[in-house]
Amino acid sequence: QFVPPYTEDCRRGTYPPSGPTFKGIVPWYKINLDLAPRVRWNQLINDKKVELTSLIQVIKNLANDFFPSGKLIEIVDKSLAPLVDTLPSPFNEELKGIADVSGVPLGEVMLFNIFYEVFTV
Amino acid sequence: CTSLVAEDNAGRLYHARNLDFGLFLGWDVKNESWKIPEYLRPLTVNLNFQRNNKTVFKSTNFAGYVGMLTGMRPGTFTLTMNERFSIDGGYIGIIEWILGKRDGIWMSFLTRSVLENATSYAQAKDQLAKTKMLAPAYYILGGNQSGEGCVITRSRTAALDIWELDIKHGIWYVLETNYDRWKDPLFLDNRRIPAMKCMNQTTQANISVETIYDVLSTKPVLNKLTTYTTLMEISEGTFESYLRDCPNPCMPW
Repeated sequence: QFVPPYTEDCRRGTYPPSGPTFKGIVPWYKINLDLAPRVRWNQLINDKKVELTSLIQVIKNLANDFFPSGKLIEIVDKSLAPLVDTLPSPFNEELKGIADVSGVPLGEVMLFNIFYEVFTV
Repeated sequence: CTSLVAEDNAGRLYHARNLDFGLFLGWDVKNESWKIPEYLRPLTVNLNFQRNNKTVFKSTNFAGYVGMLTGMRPGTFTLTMNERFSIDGGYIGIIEWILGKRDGIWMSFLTRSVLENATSYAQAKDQLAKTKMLAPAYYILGGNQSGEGCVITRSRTAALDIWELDIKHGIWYVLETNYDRWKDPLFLDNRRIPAMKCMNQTTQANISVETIYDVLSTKPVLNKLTTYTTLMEISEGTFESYLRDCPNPCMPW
């Protein structure tokens, strides 16, 4: 159907995934729960530091489109970071570890982690 | 999002999902796509959480995100979470949290806690239904025995509905998008009917990882917000994830 909602006949034979709707396989990582929470994400975050920083930057750009003064991100950086300490273990320490390794401010790591809650409205 | 649990004629349980996220968060005019899914795809990873060198659970996740939206405790249960929009949404829970009322749990943290600690389908279901949360959600849970599959519709404080597989009465799959099952979906965002139509056409006799991927590849079940598709089958321990794209013409949500 070439008008919205672009409904189509049920697809057949798309597996194994290939073609234009397939963008790639998802890589595997091991997370060792025996390690301290602060360091267990280190390898993954080291590998994905650039991608994580890019996503956070896009979110900041969107926020700055709505609040050009930059105040919103200032509030996120200042107000959300202390909230990390109110999270239960091991989440609080894990977020700190992610911020340490990625270089992304802790408040912005926290924002990324509560995205789903925020957008349920 | 679209999540489903289905049982084939042999009693094998399949659980799959499309993760859709990023609506209204910036449109990339050049690529004709939403910005957030574009940036989430390179962050998508499969995680094998281990203790004593043994797998505790597996999940598809975003690097930097410590909660869980999709996961499997091998041999025990499978779990996905879909967003549930509500006026009494997560922002109220967040405000309460900031103000010091902290008796609820963040919903993706609950998913992770259940994957990490629950040792049976029944225990997982109980925790997902009864734990107080900061935001409403749909939890889609599959077990390892015939008939073990359900959609738990959650408000912040209670389970509003638990919709279960009922093979004897012909309910061989349960399927959830982002709307309460007793209400019609928004007419602009009806992925439920196309997905159910494809499941019904497939039939219980032919349901498999392959045919479920077909269902989740059919527009508008697949749409511009779809970041990844995950396919799980509990008895064999199958856990596969694929990054997705929806070239034009394609629904923006």
